[in-house]
Amino acid sequence: GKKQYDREFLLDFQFMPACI
Amino acid sequence: QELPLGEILDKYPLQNRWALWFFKNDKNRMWQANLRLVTRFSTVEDFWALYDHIKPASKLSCGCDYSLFKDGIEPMWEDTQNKRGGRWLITLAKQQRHSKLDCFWLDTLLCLIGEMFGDYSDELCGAVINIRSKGDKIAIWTREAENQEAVTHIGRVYKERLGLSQEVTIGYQAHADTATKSNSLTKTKFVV
Repeated sequence: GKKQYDREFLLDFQFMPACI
Repeated sequence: QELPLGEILDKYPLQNRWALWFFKNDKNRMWQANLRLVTRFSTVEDFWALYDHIKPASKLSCGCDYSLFKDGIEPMWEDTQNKRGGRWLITLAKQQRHSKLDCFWLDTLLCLIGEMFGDYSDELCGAVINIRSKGDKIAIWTREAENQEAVTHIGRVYKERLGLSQEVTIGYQAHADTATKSNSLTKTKFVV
């Protein structure tokens, strides 16, 4: 299926520290 | 519960790979020389790593643009995937640069990368923000201006996502009409 993400889901990732 | 290392490192993949472009107006150079591909990304995490790292649109100089397009589509009318298409255009009053511009642009980007137009998301080519002294503009570009059902669905969802009130209308212009306009008024093909 299509990879759809809603606004709130996407916003949860803002300013998340990058994993290395 | 501890997750295996491989699962922790997995990022959330987007449906499409996207390319961010930056345009800076330098009248001494050809238009295309002023347009630069910044980077491409294809995961939720990489989108934010880019977005959080670059200047907000409201801080760009006048004459600059950001464009976000599906990888393989250049942000210009001439691209084969754009030339039959058009754009839903949002024009902002000068004073909205500080209150609304960055929010509208972020919501536009999230609509694109999140495929929020459902099956009609395939009609999307990209989005452009123009920073201009006369008034800033944000547009989402679709690939086929004659596909009325898809275009109007996208327009309605887009307007709702931006939180625009019922009284506000937004218009869709075909690129062919914008490119051949003889004055500042481009024919509006659809309105929502």
